[in-house]
Amino acid sequence: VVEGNHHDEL
Amino acid sequence: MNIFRLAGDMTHLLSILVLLLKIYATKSCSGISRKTQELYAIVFMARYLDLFTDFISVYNTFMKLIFIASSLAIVWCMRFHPVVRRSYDRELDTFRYFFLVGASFALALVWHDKFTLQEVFWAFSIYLEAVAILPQLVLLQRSGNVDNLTGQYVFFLGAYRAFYILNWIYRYMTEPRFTRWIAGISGVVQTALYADFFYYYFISWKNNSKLKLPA
Repeated sequence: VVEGNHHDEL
Repeated sequence: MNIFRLAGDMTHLLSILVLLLKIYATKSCSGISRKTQELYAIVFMARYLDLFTDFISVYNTFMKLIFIASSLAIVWCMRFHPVVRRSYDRELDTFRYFFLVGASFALALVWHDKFTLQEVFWAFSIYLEAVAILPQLVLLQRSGNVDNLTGQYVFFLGAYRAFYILNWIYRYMTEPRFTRWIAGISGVVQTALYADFFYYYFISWKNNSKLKLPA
């Protein structure tokens, strides 16, 4: 996942 | 993943477990706003549209499933469980939340990261979550004494986003070009809405007295 895109957070 | 975000996710999970415990242990949902629960179900379904398209990690997928399943299960209980539904404070839980949904969606159409279905729904879920607690806070003010589990539920629900704010500050300081204005500003608004609840919760904890929100 590209770091910093918000889909890595719930 | 940083400690603030992990603490935030665990606090959020804890708030859901406390709510499930209250409903299961007391077979009652008195003091709980069904409207807030329905808004949270919408928040999770709108936010996790990427559940089946973007795989981030087992943890991420697992938590998304937990949040969606638990919020739908709680709404189901409050609407259809023969025992639980009888204790729903129907006449107190009257917040006209349609405006919250409409305003959040309108704002998402204007302010989003990218004008795609997924991003507009993601921004919608962020704005809606910021105000989703309002029916619950209004219900707490209207219903007299608040039982301990309900108070703890609201407390943890408010605390989790405060941890996320620390997470965004930490990521802003450690990751180049990290910005998250939509979630950050909404998160501050969301946490600020809990300010008076946190104050009265602290007072009740300090005086070891029953939590009472002024009407």
